[in-house]
Amino acid sequence: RFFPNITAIPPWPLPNATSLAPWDAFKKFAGCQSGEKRDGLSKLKQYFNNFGYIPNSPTNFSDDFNDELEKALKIYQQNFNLNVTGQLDDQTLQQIVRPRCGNADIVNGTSSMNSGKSSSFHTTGHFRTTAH
Amino acid sequence: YAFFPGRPFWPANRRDLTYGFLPANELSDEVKAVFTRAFEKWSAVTPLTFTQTDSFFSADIKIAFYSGDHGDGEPFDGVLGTLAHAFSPTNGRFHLDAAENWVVSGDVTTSSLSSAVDLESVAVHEIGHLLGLGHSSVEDAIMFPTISSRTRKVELANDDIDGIQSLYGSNPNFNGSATTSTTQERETSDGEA
Repeated sequence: RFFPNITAIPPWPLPNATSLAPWDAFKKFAGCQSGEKRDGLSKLKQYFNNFGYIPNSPTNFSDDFNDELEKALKIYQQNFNLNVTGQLDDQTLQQIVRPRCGNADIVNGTSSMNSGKSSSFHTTGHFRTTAH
Repeated sequence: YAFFPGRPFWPANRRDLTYGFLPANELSDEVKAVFTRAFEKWSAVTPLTFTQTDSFFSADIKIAFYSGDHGDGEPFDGVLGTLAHAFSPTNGRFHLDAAENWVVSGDVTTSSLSSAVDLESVAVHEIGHLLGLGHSSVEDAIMFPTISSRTRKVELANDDIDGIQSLYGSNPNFNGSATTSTTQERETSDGEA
């Protein structure tokens, strides 16, 4: 849907307030701590897998807030200049749900952002390589 | 700034690049002009040139709008979320999510639609990928991965310019610094759906 200019945006069919953007559901994880189990955390892990923060898993991701998720959060927070807490704080969640480019931040284990510039960052496990 | 692994770039004999639009999208000239403006941001600071062609399948850069799964293993996800993606040199594919509410002119920051997305801003970012730049942690850089709805961000920051010029060198007409624009990134909401 292209809107030639602002006035051209029709009043219809504005998406109703309840139609959520794909990642808005992640906001319910605010305050979620390491070691907890929360329904839907596997989808957040899939998000981090899509953008290169969590390697592929031979099995489905679990709903456990495990070390893997905590580590992914720390790298993500480093990349986006957030407080590196490893927790799902409000600031981090606000950034996670923001619209974005579909290209990964970490490609073939190499981060193109902040975390790639500090020697402490390294990834293990198998990464899916894509043509990007 | 950063590059894709292996630092891919367009070789010296392919610096005058062509771009085409998927015919099935039937884009208007006004929409195509948005991409022309986006390419100009990069050609202004490098020796690269970009020319529109009507033959999509032989173009260096292939621009297409798709919804959902479109065969490249990276399905789009509807309104907001992932907006677009682009492939590294010399692949040239550039895909945008057809489900988004793309605004092509006017001040997107005053849009009444909370999910309005500025097409030129996203195009400038994705062209950076097409030329070989990865994502940057510099927040005012074009190559920063996220952009809120109702936000316009089209001017290259120094981080972007340094990155692209380390791949391709400078444009002789380039005066050497990023355009400072006070309206670079104005947003009135935080992408709330």
